[in-house]
Amino acid sequence: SKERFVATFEEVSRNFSELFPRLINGGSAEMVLLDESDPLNTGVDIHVRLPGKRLRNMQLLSGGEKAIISLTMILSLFLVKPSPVCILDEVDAPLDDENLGNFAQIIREMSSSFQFLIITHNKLTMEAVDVLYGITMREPGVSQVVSVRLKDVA
Amino acid sequence: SKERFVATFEEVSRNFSELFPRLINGGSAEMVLLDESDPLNTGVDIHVRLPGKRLRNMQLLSGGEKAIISLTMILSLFLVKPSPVCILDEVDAPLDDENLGNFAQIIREMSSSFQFLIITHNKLTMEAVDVLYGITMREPGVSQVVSVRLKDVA
Amino acid sequence: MRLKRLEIQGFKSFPEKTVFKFQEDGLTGVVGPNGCGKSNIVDAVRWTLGEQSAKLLRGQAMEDVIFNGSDRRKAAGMAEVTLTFENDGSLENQWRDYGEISVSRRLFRTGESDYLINGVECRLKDVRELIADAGGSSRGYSIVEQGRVSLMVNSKPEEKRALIEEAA
Amino acid sequence: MRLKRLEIQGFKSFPEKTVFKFQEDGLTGVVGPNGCGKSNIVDAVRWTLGEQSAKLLRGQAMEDVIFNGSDRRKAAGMAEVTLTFENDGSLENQWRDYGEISVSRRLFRTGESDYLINGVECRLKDVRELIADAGGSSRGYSIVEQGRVSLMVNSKPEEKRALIEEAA
Ligand SMILES: Nc1ncnc2c1ncn2[C@@H]1O[C@H](COP(=O)(O)OP(=O)(O)OP(=O)(O)O)[C@@H](O)[C@H]1O
Ligand SMILES: Nc1ncnc2c1ncn2[C@@H]1O[C@H](COP(=O)(O)OP(=O)(O)OP(=O)(O)O)[C@@H](O)[C@H]1O
Ligand SMILES: [Mg+2]
Ligand SMILES: [Mg+2]
Repeated sequence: SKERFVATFEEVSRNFSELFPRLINGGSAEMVLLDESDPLNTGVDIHVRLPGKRLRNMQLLSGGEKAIISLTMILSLFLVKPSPVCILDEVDAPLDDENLGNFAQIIREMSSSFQFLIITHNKLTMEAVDVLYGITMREPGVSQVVSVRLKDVA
Repeated sequence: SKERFVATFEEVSRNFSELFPRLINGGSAEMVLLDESDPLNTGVDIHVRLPGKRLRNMQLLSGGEKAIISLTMILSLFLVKPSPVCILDEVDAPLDDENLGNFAQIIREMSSSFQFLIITHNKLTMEAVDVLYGITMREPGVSQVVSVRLKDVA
Repeated sequence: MRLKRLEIQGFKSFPEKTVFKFQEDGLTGVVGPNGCGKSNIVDAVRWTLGEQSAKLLRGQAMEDVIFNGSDRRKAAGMAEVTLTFENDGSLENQWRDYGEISVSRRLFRTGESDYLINGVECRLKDVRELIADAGGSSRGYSIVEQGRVSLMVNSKPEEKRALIEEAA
Repeated sequence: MRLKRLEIQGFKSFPEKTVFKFQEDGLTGVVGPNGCGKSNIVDAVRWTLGEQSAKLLRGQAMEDVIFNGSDRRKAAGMAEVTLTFENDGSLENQWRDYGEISVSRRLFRTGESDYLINGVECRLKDVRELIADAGGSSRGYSIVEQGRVSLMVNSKPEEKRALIEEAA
């Protein structure tokens, strides 16, 4: 229904604008309805501002910037309608150290209410988790798990 | 001409089989002509063996494994017909520490004969280079360069 | 409903029964060298949630998800994955009084395939409804596969709208 | 022929003239935070080698490569990039006696565009022939853009063949 879409859009949009500056320092962003007069059919777009930059089109953004915008959208949707688990497979690969730190912090906070499973090669992200599963192929071709508890979880 | 294609194929193929085990420990690989009786039209494929693994199809390989196979192919071609510069933009993002070390070593060796420009967020790769250009946006929206010479280059 | 436990056996590179437990209130990380099986875990979850396309699990046929053998071990005859959820009471269906709800999928090399809820055989349809009630999906925004994180930025306005509708 | 120097001015996020020197026998790395301009350097090289598709440079129109302005600076009226190669004597053409060969490309916001070799205006065709003689290409295997490293593994047998032919 029209009301339900608009209500959901507004909630996702609020999350989006609140999360983005916490993922990219100095950044700000909104989600917009392309045609506000037609909520039943209108497309949805994203506007982003990055410090000092005059954005011409989203495709000109860097690999890391695009990844962060996508992640912000994913987390904004997830906060509105969570799943039993949110799985992120090497989403932090394009991130620089500062953005890695921001990302780790956001995921840590959200993990107190939602289940996150994060696959990573990144030391900063590894330090943020509570339980770390290490996968090895000590026997070639066969995956085995070693679990390492990093922190005491109540 | 037929001879030229076959000669080039054999040279690229030799490089491929020689480089791959140096990029993935314990790995081995060949390039093959799908139809040896038709060198003018045949397609070219890749066969790969990884320790302990029985490979069913290439798509099942991991993100890092696929990146390394692609890199091996690129470097194998480059050795046969080099360009004025080989530019690698964050190709090391999916690599684990061991494969990062192998990659850095191969690129270092090749850089004594060819010009490489490598963009990275990875500390291990950064340590392998001779000259490091740091790009900043100290003035927001404006890229500026700081060059850091890490090692003495003859 | 949150995911409590994941059990993998005979699926891709996991011939041995492997159990992952997920803490409430905790962030779980998975690490390991290239090719050791991390993304295979993600595939196992999506497969159990009802993914029907082998291609989207990096395979050519669904049989590709069954452990194919290694130097020392022969191929498995079956793959089985079980997801166990903590029932927070939000379900409206026949499972609402259970403390835990487990969903399993099995595939035999013969092609025979089963779905089970709390150990009872059921149809794919039942699994899909249960998962949908719980807010899950084999292809929703909540599972971001390797290399695909930037897709959302590139998506068209209609596709972004569709994501909002999915969350509605 | 190896690349000796790269000069960027007014191109994407580089309003100021910026010079990168490349050591013989040395490995050059580029680092910096997300969005600081590293991949823009790669775009600058490909643009000068003759890339005609704005889309492949992440733009919608070729004008997108001209510095668009920032909080403090207004947009540039022109983008110019120069690649300087060390002539190792391998060229067979009119440039063979030069120690260095530089290739420049300029684009004005009016749409006017120039190509220059050693400061002399020439046609795109001349640049392409020179670059091809030197073994370069705006889209060859020797420039691997961000996120595209695995493309080769996914390519069809005909496409792999085409790469061998390119190297022949
Ligand atoms: N049916 C199968 N039987 C045995 N092994 C399999 C099967 N399917 C896939 N594999 C193996 O699983 C490996 C890939 O695992 P996965 O994608 O989980 O790696 P990963 O840990 O995510 O690595 P990366 O860090 O590179 O992304 C491949 O080497 C492949 O050979
Ligand atoms: N014409 C232009 N004028 C001004 N700035 C531009 C122009 N074109 C692109 N940019 C800016 O360049 C930035 C992207 O630069 P680039 O892709 O080189 O980043 P990067 O250093 O590779 O980052 P990452 O590590 O995330 O890949 C964008 O933020 C974009 O706004
Ligand atoms: Mg993986
Ligand atoms: Mg980049």
